[in-house]
Amino acid sequence: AAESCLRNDERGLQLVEEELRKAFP
Amino acid sequence: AAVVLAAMQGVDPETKAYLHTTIIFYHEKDGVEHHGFLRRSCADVPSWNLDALRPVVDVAIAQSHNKPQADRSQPGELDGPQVSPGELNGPQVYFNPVEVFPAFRPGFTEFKPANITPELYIKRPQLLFSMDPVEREKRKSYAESEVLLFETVLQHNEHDNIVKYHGCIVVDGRVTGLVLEKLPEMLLMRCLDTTRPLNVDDIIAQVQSALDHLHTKLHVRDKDGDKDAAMVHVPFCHNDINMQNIMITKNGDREVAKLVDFDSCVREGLPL
Repeated sequence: AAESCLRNDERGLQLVEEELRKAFP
Repeated sequence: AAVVLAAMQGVDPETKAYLHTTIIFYHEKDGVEHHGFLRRSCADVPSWNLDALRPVVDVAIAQSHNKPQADRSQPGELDGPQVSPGELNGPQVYFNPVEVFPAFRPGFTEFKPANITPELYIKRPQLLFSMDPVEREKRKSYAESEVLLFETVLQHNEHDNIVKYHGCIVVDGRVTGLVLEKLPEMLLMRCLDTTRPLNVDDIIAQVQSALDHLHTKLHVRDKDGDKDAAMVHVPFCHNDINMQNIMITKNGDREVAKLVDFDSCVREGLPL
C-alpha cells in the first residue's frame, strides 16, 4: 500500500508533465 | 422564486477542461415576466457579451414554453414540480455546524478575519452536496484531515513550492476556513494561454522538489506544538497531483509552481 501511495504522486506528476508537453511542445 | 429553464456547461474542446456554466432562468414579479441568466466562468475565459448569448436564451425560453404541460416534470423547470429543500431554487437548508466543520483544537492557529489582506485566500468547504449525510460526513473528514496536516506538519515544514498556511478561521469553536497565500493562476488555466511560453522542465522540477519534500523530509509536531521525536522524516503522499492542484505564481520573471489541496494527503501506508 505504501509503495502505491508514492506511485500515486509519481503517476500524477507524469500525467501533468504529459499535459504540459502537449500544450508547450 | 425563479425557475431554471436551461443550464449549460462549456468545456474546452481540446483539453475538456471546465470553462463556464450558464443558467437561464425565469421569474415573475408584480405580474411581469422576467428572464435572465447567471454565468460562472474560470479566470481568463473571454466573457460572452449579451448579444452572443441572446439567441441561446431565446431558444431555451421558446423550448421551455412550447413543452406540453405533461413533459414539464423536472424539478425546477417552468411549471414543474416544487423543488426540495437544498435543490437548485429550493428552500434553504441549514446544517448543524458540528456536522460540517472540524473542531478547533487547542494549539491550532486562529486567524482573525479582520486581518485578512488581498494577499490571502480563505479556503472554505464546498457544501453543494452536503444534503447527503454520507457525503457530508466525508467532506467534514477531508476538511479535518487538511487542517490537521497544515497545523501539525506543513506549517512547520515550509517549502517554496507548497502553498503557505497562515492559520484558520474559527466560528463558535469550529474551523470554517483555512487562510492560505493567494495564488493567481491554476496550472490548468495557465496552459490555455500558449502565447506565453512556459518552462516545462522548470515547473516539473519544482513540483518534483515539493513531492520529494513531502515524501522524505517532514517531521510532525505533537499536541503541545513540540517536535515529536518519534515522528521525524515521516513520508507523506499528496495523492491528488493534477493540473488543478498546482498553482502558478511569479518570482521576478520566473514562474513558480505551488502545490495546493492537501485534503487527500496522508502518511505513507495509511489508507485514503
